[in-house]
Amino acid sequence: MKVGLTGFPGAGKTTVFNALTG
Amino acid sequence: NLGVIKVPDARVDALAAIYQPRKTTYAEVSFVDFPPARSAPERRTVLDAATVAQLRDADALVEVVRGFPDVAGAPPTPAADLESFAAELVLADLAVIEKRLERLKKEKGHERERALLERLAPSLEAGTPLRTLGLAPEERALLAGFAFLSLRPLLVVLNVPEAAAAVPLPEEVAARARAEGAEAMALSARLEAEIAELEPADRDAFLADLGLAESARARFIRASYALLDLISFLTTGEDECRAWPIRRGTTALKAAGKVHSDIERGFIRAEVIAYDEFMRLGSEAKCREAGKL
Repeated sequence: MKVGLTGFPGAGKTTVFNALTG
Repeated sequence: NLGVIKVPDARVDALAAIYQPRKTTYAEVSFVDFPPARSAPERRTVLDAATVAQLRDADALVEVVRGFPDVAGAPPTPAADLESFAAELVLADLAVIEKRLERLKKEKGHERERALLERLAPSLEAGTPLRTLGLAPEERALLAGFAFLSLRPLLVVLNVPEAAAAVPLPEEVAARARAEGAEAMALSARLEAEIAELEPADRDAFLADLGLAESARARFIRASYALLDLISFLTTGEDECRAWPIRRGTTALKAAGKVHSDIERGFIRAEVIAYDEFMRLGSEAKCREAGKL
């Protein structure tokens, strides 16, 4: 099962991704 | 950009403490960090085709929304951002339906599909995400091939400054998420990154100082697991204690197939102990004696 992280630029999506999966 | 998160499970920890297995395996959820959503150049409100294709490939969506001032110092507008993102998903779905209905005009049959799509189109035109319509399982099955974005389970994550990490989700964001049939939570990605750097032993004290009962990571993982409508069944023994993810409502036969396809093929019955009963009675033998197996 795959969850995709999305959002508008500047929302900090990649920071969220790194903080939660790192 | 793919990340795999282990789903924390206190039941697995407790069973592993009893059985001391050689291996302990938690359920896992995969996360993909998609490139930022971009508007198609010719129509500002529509996501570009590449982004739409990526989103369709996911089983559920997490939408990260800005809850802090932008680089120019402009205050966040999370409810408006949510609304415009939802509108983009709705428009992408509407385009798919219009195209399909156009094609169905030239084809015979497909009456149920046509009727359903004709019923959904006005909702989308009114800006209503498909996930809020309470579609019946057989209707969802009819729509499965379309991979509609506004039907995907959605978790809204409001990314707030560190100082606001313990503040409840603003009501306007919660209300907006409810209107879209989405789950919502607030977290501070920056704070989570700091927590991740700490020694596990120091984390609880750090969280308590901030007025937080647990890290947002744990809440996020649980919310994502629920979003996918996954539950775990557990197996345990000397070799391995393991949580197996299955969709809620999966039959024992199919669940057995997760462990091994041979078990699904040769399935006769499953002997199951409810976790709480096992913990209360302490062993498989005692559960059997008590008729709880």
